[in-house]
Amino acid sequence: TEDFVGHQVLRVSAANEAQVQMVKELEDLEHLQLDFWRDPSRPGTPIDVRVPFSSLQAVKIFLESHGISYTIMIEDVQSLLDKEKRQMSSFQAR
Amino acid sequence: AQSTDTFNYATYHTLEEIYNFMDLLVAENPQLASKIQIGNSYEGRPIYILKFSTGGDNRPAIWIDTGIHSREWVTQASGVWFAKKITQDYGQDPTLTAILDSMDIFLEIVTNPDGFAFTHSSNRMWRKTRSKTAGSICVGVDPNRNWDAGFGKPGASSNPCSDTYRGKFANSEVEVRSIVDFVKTHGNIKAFISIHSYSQLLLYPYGYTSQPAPDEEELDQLSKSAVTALASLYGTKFKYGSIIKAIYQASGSTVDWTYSQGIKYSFTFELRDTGRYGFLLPASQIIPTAQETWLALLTIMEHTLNHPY
Repeated sequence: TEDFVGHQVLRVSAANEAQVQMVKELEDLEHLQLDFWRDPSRPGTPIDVRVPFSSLQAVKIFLESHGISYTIMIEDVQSLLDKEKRQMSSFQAR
Repeated sequence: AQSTDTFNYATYHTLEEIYNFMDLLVAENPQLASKIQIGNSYEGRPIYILKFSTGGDNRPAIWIDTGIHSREWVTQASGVWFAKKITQDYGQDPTLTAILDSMDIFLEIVTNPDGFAFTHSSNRMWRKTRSKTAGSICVGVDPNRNWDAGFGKPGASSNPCSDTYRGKFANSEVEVRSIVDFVKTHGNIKAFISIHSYSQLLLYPYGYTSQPAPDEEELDQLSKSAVTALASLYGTKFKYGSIIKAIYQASGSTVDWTYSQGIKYSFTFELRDTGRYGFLLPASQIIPTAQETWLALLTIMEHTLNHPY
């Protein structure tokens, strides 16, 4: 199964239309393999994007260099998935 | 589980467990609940809906679906909880009893079975169907961009590798086609509610155009009542509005099509949360999410009952 170790979900806050467009351009860079949980739509509306570990540095540098603010919504996706799986299997065991 | 009373509603379940739950529920409530197969998914899995009816023939009906985007696990889990709630409350809750004494309720819990199975077996983050696109290595179509309403307009992607890929043509996905055929054959559905997560939103048409829907004022008022009822339980705040105003332009969406079919009370829910866990909502929040959403659903269903058209 697909592994998400090191993947992070970033919450990006685009301050203006230009920044929204820049984030949309990121969406087209298929090699980054970004997974938008909440699509870029308009300034002020949060954009949530899952970033594979291998793309994290590039994406963060891009955002910081363009002054686009972001926070880390999920530090490590895999740890949440493991927790979910543990809960399901403990129930099934019971 | 041996019965729907021992079923654990506070954890996520596999497709097989949910299908077994449906059989248990129908067996325990033969006078009220029945299971209908409306088609087979792309990979050949049966697509089931539950019908809750107290009699009559082709009564006015309410449709609720969950799980059209497979990774939004809290929605299928809520759908399971809604099914049990309906059987528990009929005859007990006066509002639900009045609704079911005059109308039928159809509930499709796993609207995208192939995608849901794939989230359990291979990729928890999978959103789309699992259909193959000729000429592309990428798989799947966004089943909420594949409906014949503004299909092909801005608000969906023509790239098969995109998560919002609309598909080669409207209703190309059998998971969508099956519902379209059912709705058209039934012909008497008066409310259509499609449940997604996350963002805590209650949305009504349109998504593909900024033109206001003819019934916008009524839909807006009803949304306000519904989100107020929802918030009354745990204080969970929902925003509401038309799809294009509240979030973004989305073409080919479910409720734009159902509204175009004359189903006035067409809504999309985006359940918990607003963005801490997103699609990975902890199982501990399943029941509270389902409970608060149920209050909003009751508000919409009661309004539909009291405003026949």
